[in-house]
Amino acid sequence: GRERLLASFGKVNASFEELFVRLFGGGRAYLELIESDDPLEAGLQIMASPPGKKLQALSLLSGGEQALTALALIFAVFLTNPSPICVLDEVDAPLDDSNVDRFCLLLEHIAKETGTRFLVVTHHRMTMARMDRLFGVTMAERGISQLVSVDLTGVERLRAIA
Amino acid sequence: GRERLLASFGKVNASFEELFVRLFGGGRAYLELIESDDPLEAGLQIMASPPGKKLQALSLLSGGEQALTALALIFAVFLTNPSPICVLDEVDAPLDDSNVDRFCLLLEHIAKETGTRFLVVTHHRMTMARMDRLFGVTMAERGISQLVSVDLTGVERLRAIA
Amino acid sequence: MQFRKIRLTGFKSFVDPTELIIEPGLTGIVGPNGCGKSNLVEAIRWVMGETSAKQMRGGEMNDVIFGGTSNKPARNIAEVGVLMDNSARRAPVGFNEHLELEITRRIERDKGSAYRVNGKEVRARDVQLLFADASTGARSPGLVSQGRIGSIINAKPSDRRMLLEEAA
Amino acid sequence: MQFRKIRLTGFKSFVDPTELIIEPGLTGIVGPNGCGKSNLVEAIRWVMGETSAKQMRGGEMNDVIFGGTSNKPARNIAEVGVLMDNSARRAPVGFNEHLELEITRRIERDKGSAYRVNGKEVRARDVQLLFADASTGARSPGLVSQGRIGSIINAKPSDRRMLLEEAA
Ligand SMILES: Nc1ncnc2c1ncn2[C@@H]1O[C@H](COP(=O)(O)OP(=O)(O)OP(=O)(O)O)[C@@H](O)[C@H]1O
Ligand SMILES: Nc1ncnc2c1ncn2[C@@H]1O[C@H](COP(=O)(O)OP(=O)(O)OP(=O)(O)O)[C@@H](O)[C@H]1O
Ligand SMILES: [Mg+2]
Ligand SMILES: [Mg+2]
Repeated sequence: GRERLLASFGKVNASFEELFVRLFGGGRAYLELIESDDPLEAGLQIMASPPGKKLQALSLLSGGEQALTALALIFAVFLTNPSPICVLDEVDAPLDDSNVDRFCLLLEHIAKETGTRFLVVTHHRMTMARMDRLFGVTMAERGISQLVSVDLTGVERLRAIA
Repeated sequence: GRERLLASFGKVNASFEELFVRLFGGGRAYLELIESDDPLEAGLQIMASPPGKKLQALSLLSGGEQALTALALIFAVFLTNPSPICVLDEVDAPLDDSNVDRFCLLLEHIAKETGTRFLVVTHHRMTMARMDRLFGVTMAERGISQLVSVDLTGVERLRAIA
Repeated sequence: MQFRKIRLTGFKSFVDPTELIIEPGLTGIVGPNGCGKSNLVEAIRWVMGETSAKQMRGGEMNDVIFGGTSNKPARNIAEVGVLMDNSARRAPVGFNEHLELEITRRIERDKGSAYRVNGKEVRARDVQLLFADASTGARSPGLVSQGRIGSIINAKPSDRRMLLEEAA
Repeated sequence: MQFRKIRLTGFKSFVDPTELIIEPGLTGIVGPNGCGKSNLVEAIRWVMGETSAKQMRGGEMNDVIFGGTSNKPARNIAEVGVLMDNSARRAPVGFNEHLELEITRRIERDKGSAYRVNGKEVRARDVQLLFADASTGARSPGLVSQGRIGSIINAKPSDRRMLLEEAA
């Protein structure tokens, strides 16, 4: 029990440190077990320093920095046992364009490395532009959803549906 | 104590019902006190039906619908005692373009009615386009913020800083 | 095993039969607020054997069945199916003779869910094990719901540790 | 009373003197993640007498003072000032003789905050009452922080009722 959690912690932490740098384009971050010597009782603390900034606990980072750091943690756990499918529901909402760009690069990298297929729900134009294909969900009839194929070159038309 | 809370509830509820319709372009919503006959012990429940949809508790609405409904509640409370200044930090993050449009119309309306001055922090291009002026915050030197004036016609340049 | 397509009928706002093809790489899902994108995400979680209605934003499992609109009456049945490619023959014993696996979950109002694999009725447990074996499932770290990032950020350190336990 | 401008020095990431003019209508604040937009919002809350460091994303009030970067040392003083127009002469007694009111809050590391109105030293309570009288203040419903919408949505019904109590 304890050894397995510590081994898993080591693996996730190594992956987290690397993914953080990929998503932020620099900086550093790590995980630590706190509040107890027993890993099964401990808390998981996240320490992060975006490029050029002081190392701080997650709670002191900006909204977008917190979201990007949480994404690094999610993918670190994911990569310990990659799934054939990964579904992301509006995880890019608080991110600015340059962070969205690195986020999409990471998805492309993981798709290539593990063969994982991604479904990415988004309102972000830049994310849409980086997808291999787009499906639109519409409610032409109130309360009833329909799936439609969206032409990638018609992203400007998306203004009407997203 | 109790009478004041009930009077305040009535006032906020009336305002909330009207603001919901303005923000959603239709539908209906109302507040109710639940879990206790004593208003000082009761809980505040929010029931809402976006246009064309069934009436449901807030928790069953979509992410963007929940955010827009919460905004209606915030402004309903605000309007019972309008402040000279209103500062909104990324409240439009989960909203699509048509909801952002109605949100901006409401801000313009309140500014005109009450003389309130608004500071609106946003990543949404459509919100930026509806502002009377824009200030950009930059970190040219790492970890150090500077305020700059942004030309409204230069919204495309904003891609680089937002 | 790899995902090929998802089919939904009567599931939340997707009352009519709908098919989503899952192709390699990155597929974007877009649309206005409240149009059904998260419902689609929940359908995937549901067909893999999600047992908690709360995880589906409902009070009870019946809540995933199309509840009707002002113009259309409610339904009594919801069904989601997922077609898996098993050409690598890595599916668990008992399911491995087929090149393709179709897993379906069907709920009838007040009568609970029934699961089938290639038409043969199985238990919920069998479906959960099937997906767990394929490194996925309703609780997979790869299924990131709309509120998940926020709850990781706001979680108490002890709750966050449970993330690691799921990875162990 | 109406807001004219905000001045910051040494407040969080705004180490150099910065001035934000508050004009009528809608003013947008834009910039990349982590550039300081929410810090600016917090400065406004802080100068109006916010007493909880937690509301400022800090562990203690010293945390609002510029903490230094790899190229610049930390500061020991942070100051935020707000210039109010009082031409309608509606300010509370004792502050009403002036056409303009400048309220400043200055914190010295480990020595706490000092408040001034038009240069004269006052107590935190006086500043809080001054803004409350103008229908605003650190806890005004009109100051909507970045996490606020999420916490209203996720709040227990009894916590949400407290929103109403603040309006009463
Ligand atoms: N059982 C049901 N029957 C019919 N409609 C339902 C049912 N359950 C939920 N809905 C409707 O589905 C809609 C929610 O859709 P969903 O959460 O997928 O939106 P979304 O596209 O993710 O929006 P957002 O961008 O705001 O997150 C709600 O309007 C709700 O009324
Ligand atoms: N006392 C301090 N001294 C120096 N820098 C600080 C201090 N407190 C916070 N910061 C820095 O300010 C930055 C946070 O800025 P802020 O939260 O205003 O970003 P933001 O523009 O709102 O970003 P987002 O769009 O992601 O919400 C952090 O990078 C943090 O390191
Ligand atoms: Mg959604
Ligand atoms: Mg912010």
